Amino acid sequence: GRLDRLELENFKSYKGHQTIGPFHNFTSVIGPNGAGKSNLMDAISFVLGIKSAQLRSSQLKDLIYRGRAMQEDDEEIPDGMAIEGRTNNPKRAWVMAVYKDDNGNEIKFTRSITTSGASEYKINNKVVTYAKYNSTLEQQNILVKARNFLVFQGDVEAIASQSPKDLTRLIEQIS
Amino acid sequence: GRLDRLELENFKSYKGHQTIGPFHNFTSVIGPNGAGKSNLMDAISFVLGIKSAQLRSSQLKDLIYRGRAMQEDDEEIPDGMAIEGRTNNPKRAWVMAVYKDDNGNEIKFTRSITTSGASEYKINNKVVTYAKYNSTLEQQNILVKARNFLVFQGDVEAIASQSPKDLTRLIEQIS
Amino acid sequence: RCKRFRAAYDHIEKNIDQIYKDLTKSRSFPLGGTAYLSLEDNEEPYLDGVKYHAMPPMKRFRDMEQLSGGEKTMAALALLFAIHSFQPSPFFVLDEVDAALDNTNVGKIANYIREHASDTFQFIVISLKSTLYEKAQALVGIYRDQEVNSSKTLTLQLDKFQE
Amino acid sequence: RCKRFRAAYDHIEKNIDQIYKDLTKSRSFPLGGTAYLSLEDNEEPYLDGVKYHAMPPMKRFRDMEQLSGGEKTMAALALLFAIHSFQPSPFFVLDEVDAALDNTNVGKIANYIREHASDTFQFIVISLKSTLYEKAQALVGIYRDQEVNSSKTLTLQLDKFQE
Ligand SMILES: Nc1ncnc2c1ncn2[C@@H]1O[C@H](COP(=O)(O)OP(=O)(O)OP(=O)(O)O)[C@@H](O)[C@H]1O
Ligand SMILES: Nc1ncnc2c1ncn2[C@@H]1O[C@H](COP(=O)(O)OP(=O)(O)OP(=O)(O)O)[C@@H](O)[C@H]1O
Ligand SMILES: [Mg+2]
Ligand SMILES: [Mg+2]
Repeated sequence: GRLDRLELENFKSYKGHQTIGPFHNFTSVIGPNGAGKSNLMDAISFVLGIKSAQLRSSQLKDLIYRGRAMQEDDEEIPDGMAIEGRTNNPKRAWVMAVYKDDNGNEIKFTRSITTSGASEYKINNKVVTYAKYNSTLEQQNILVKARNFLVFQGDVEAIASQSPKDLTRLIEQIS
Repeated sequence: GRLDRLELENFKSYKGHQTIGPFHNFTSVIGPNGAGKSNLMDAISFVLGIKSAQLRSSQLKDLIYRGRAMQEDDEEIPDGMAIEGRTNNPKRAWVMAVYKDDNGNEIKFTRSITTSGASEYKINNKVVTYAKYNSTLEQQNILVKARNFLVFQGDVEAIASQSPKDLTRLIEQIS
Repeated sequence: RCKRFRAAYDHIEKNIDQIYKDLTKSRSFPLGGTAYLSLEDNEEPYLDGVKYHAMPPMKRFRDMEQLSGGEKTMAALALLFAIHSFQPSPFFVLDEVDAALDNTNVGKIANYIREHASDTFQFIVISLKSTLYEKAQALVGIYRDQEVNSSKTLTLQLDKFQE
Repeated sequence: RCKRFRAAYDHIEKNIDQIYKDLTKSRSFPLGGTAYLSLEDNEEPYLDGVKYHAMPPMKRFRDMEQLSGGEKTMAALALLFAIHSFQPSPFFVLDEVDAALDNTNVGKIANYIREHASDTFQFIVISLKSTLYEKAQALVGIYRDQEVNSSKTLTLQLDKFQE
């Protein structure tokens, strides 16, 4: 199978609804410092079920787009009221990965952050449990626990010098 | 003052006696992966009194040039006997930094690793204690404890996100 | 459990050396380097540890810690690709893995990816270096749209322009 | 002790913003970013912690952890240069600090170093990027002499060639 494209809404520095892709066999992501390249990788990792701590955030809410400054406290403006020129920060965000399996069928994996700050998982727009979501990914050989296919910024050298215990655990997870 | 040049003997990947420099106001060190660029920085750090743990080595002996493979055990060949084509690994190493102070006087700082694996410090070829060596460096505003002037490979980003405690300690050391 | 572990280990051990050679061979060192795995304690393979060893071309055996930044990166990528040969995930996402590599090594990684990328093995590679991204089939360019304070993307097919 | 700490802190706090602006200003953002220090506990400055804040141009205030790799590098270098302004060590040794920087930012660092390098403030900068090393006055080229299995160096004056 293959990752065809990504759709996201209010995820990290991506405001509103955006579609990214299509992805080819070898796609390179380029752009200046601070543009949002690693945030795109965070979106791919997030939709696969990776926890927020690995996505440079302490809680899921940090992954929702924030346009206004942090200091301008959100509590000051009652929900729904938009002050002249200053809209409220969105309260929800989601990412959808459009995947094509080996037979060419599209599977849409969607993960959203609800207003209460929890995660919701959907496969082809139907809400499912995390366990079901993850086992469907595993059928496509996407082992999120092992993550042998994701290398985050700055982590590559550590892979070569990881401890024997870590390397054993990694091989255990893929076997 | 300024660092004029470096002389070293059998330090890490630098075999025999070599002179590096002179250094200008802005000198760039270039070369392919694995050539020995970071080893040059290790030589500068070593001669200033930095411990071997910071120089990617568990003990001082690791800093001495090793030409033959580790597996070909040193013990097999009695000291002094050179087997056809295979010389023994050297047992000593030293680095000398030639420094010019603001009045143009040369101060030669030398640190060597003795056969017993200990350090020996010299200023202008006279053996001195570490305390005297370090205080002479401090007079030139070279504060090895604070190391605010050395950035090792891969460490730069961590400087921006160091904990408040670490940043306080750094400011404390330079004040 | 032990049997499955053993199968994975044996497969990776068999493939790692050739992959590392493909990544490190050059005109001056046509044979490339040497890489292998070893088990710290042979009786109970999954109780102890698997040690990884990689030696760049013409270098003596040394501890992985002595390798330079660029040498470690090449060894790490070889290990990842070897693991993939046993358990083929459909895609890889790599974020600036070329940061410590000199131009020659960036070129080797770019060639390796271009040769191995396929419909069942996709690469999404974030990079700042033209030696790498110019070999891709397509680019996703990310920029900041300051007006709306948001990241935006553009897609560009490179296939059309490459000879 | 407290007085000396205070003097260092005040000096760095006064200089950090301008240095960060010098490093981050551009044609599109002529003012550059904003950087400052803050004390977590004002009564006993050396008991608690000094927090560093840096905001790239046109970005809202955010926690340092949210900055990208390149943004963190620029913030870190600004802090180092600000500390140097209080306690001027005679030389800096920087090992591939430009690894996470895009070409524009590498250029900014190269210009800053070229402007500030002097007889009393020397820079020795290890780099793989031509945008940085081409601005140096001299190069120390390191290569491996395979015959004798050793690192060797060459020195090249650039001053003569630069217009
Ligand atoms: N929830 C959020 N809402 C809005 N912006 C955010 C959010 N989280 C992070 N950001 C912004 O995203 C930017 C970082 O983006 P990212 O790390 O993807 O950059 P990058 O393109 O990878 O850069 P580099 O090349 O330096 O690694 C930061 O400037 C940060 O302020
Ligand atoms: N004691 C020693 N004797 C001989 N060689 C050594 C010794 N210690 C380290 N080396 C060799 O030095 C090499 C690493 O050099 P160094 O880290 O300086 O490379 P570099 O030029 O910084 O490369 P990169 O650009 O990848 O960071 C290793 O290949 C290692 O084998
Ligand atoms: Mg990034
Ligand atoms: Mg190095």
